[in-house]
Amino acid sequence: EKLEKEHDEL
Amino acid sequence: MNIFRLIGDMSHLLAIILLLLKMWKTRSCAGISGKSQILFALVFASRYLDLFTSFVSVYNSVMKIFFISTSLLTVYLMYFKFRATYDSNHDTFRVEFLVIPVGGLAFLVNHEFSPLEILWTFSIYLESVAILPQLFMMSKTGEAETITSHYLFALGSYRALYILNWVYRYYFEGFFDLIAVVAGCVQTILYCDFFYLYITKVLKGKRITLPA
Repeated sequence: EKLEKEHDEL
Repeated sequence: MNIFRLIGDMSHLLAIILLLLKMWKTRSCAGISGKSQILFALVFASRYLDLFTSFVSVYNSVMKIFFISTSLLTVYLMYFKFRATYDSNHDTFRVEFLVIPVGGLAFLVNHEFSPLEILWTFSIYLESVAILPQLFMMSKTGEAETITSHYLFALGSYRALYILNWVYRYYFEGFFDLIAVVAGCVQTILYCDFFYLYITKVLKGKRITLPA
């Protein structure tokens, strides 16, 4: 599942 | 960050620079779909709103600013500076058939029902189909300039490399984002036909001629 809430990819 | 994502971002950067170069050197945007460029500007505008709310890294912020500014510059060049060379007769894809379903889907299928997250989801879905007007236009004109083919190859490769990045991150970081992966696969699949033509033709010095 997704790790962090924020999207760290462009 | 991993090598796949870095090369992917560089490929994306190269695509945008190739397009600007083509327009600047030929003083023309012939063969380029203005509708796709507007969709790309919309993709960046809706995805990079977190530029002001969350800081990931200098690289991340600089690239976001670059993508937003160059996409707006491209739209400006197409619809103002080089407007006379814009081939609106062939750029006839009905983008409302993309934006509306994508907008609805972003409301229904997302990770979190918050404005920023829905906009991010909208941007991911929209990016996966944003190239359709361009591919549609090429099928209507039946050909593409060589530099436009290089632009499309770099643009298509970027998301294909992101798929490798997601495989890498799944196995080494346990990171997995179903929405981004599914949209990224759809986006890359849309380029397959073009990739085939590019590799079998352009790399042999021929021009791409699509069955019109």
